[in-house]
Amino acid sequence: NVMPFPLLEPLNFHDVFQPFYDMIRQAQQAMDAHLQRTPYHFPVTEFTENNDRTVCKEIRHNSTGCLRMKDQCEKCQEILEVDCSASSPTQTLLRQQLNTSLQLAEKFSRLYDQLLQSYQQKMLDTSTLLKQLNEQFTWVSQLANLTQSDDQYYLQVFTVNSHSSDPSIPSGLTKVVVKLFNSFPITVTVPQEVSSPNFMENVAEKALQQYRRKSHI
Amino acid sequence: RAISDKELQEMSTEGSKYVNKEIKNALKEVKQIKTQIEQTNEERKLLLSSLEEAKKKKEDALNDTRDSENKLKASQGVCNETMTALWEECKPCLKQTCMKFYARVCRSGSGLVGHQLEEFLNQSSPFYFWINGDRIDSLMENDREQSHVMDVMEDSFTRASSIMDELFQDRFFPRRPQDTQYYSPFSSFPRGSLFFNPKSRFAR
Repeated sequence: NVMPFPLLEPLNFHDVFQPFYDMIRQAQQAMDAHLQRTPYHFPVTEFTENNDRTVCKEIRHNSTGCLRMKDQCEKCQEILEVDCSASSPTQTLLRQQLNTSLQLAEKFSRLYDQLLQSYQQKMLDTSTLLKQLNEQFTWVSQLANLTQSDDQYYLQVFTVNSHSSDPSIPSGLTKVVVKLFNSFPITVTVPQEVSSPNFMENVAEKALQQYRRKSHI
Repeated sequence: RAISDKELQEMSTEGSKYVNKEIKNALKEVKQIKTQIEQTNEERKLLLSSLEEAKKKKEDALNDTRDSENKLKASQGVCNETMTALWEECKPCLKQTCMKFYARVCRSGSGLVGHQLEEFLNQSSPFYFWINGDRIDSLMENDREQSHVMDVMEDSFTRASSIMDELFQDRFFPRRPQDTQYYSPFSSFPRGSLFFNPKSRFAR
């Protein structure tokens, strides 16, 4: 129950919500830090049109990108097919072992990359949820600086005017000035009479909307 | 008709009830988001074990690769002549193919790249080519990057989760004294939560 309880101290929004807001922000910042620090470009494993840019980068960096094009040169292919079994049987076996383990390592490296990407996505999801949490709570946390008084009302109505008391107000509308906690005065206009059953609910809803909007800004 | 002070007071009470209801709704939504964060965290934990498993298999394969590579290097001389002859014929084709690609796709600084490429090819050995040295180097480089990225992500998450633990467990979702089953989504020390429990006395 967050309504004020007359015999006890009023709820202190500063103590309750401000740390919450600060901590969500801290958690979110910590979560996002790695993305700002090390934008990880998942490596290219095959030579396709889609990763041309990466190959260009590799060529510019140290020319190794050119070796990806060995498939297009017959003589280069022949080197890979050289069979040394006649002079060294162990070398052929070792090379087979090397190729097998290399393929396996490449496979697990790709798997690791995929998992890493999913992991990164999970962190982004958590960060997004924290952001949502932050947005959801901003308007309440902003109350911190505005709720230092001992006022027992969350919403206080100051003036209520309609066409009969103020001819500048169009007929059928009611203009109400309220304060939420000890915030700035908020003026809302509702198309209802004071006697309407849900008059105050509409006034409070509109006032809160304005308050939330301004808090968010 | 002028509105009396009593009426204004009644209206204030009525409006305060609405605001109170909205605050409660906001808290409920926060609770829902918290649950979602916990679910995401569970999925993250599962992913982490898959990552550890994949890492172990990758490292084993990398060790085998390094091992075979070292053994092969020890017997480099065999077939060297054949390979060198082929390499001399491979180089111009590789250079030409690469330069064509670079001019067509990358479109910048071809002159400089051409010189660098020539130097690179002259310094490379056919043996390196024969054992797929470029693929091995690329794997090792990826391995280093992957480890680094994982370390940074873990570090970020550890910091974020310790804040979230404090946030969700200690300050705003305190544990009921009668709780026997503690629950902690982020850290390894489980605790309980109470803030949104109807029996909570926390707010008061």
